[in-house]
Amino acid sequence: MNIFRLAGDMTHLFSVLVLLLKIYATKSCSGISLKTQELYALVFLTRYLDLFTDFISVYNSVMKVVFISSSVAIVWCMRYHPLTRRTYDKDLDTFRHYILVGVSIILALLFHDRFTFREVFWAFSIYLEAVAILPQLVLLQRSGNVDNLTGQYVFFLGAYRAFYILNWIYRYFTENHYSRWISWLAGFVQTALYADFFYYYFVSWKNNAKLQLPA
Amino acid sequence: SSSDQPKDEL
Repeated sequence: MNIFRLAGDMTHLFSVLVLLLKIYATKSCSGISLKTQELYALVFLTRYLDLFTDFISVYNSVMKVVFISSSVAIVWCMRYHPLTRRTYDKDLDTFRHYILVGVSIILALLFHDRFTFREVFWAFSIYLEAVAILPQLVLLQRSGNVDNLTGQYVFFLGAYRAFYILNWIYRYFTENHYSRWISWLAGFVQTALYADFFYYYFVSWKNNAKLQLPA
Repeated sequence: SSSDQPKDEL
């Protein structure tokens, strides 16, 4: 464990807490893409298959349980909770996210470390996570004004993978033959997708103005 | 290669 990875995990955890706070405090999930939440639940469920087979550390297992349970809970809230589901921007959240799932499956079958059940599912989860934010970014552009907590949620979600890139660079130089080219490429694409959001987020922060994404 | 390393990252 290095400081970059810890910072990344804490930022990721914080983004989940901010999202839970937004839904709980505002009793609303307006501005949140259910499709992105479903994709993240799928990412965690397919990546953490080893939760019950390989024990790496208490930290590792606890974080996996937290990410799986929070993502599933948010999807449940947005789909079935009588109060919350009514505030979901159903007619704005129209990204065809099953295409992202399909492309990730094809990529995972083509590019993986080893052709085993675990490795293909792991590669699938890495590719899917790289694009999982797209429905959320599209929804933000459509919904015009973005409430602070939603903006912070997306910001921290994007920042965490940037810390992971620093972690991979650090591990590349400190551990011999460490190569995670699948994670590197997908992580780079994932972080790049946030580029314009980061720009508008910085501008809104500098001008102390409401976050506005161009339509 | 990366395949023989456990996936110790989240």
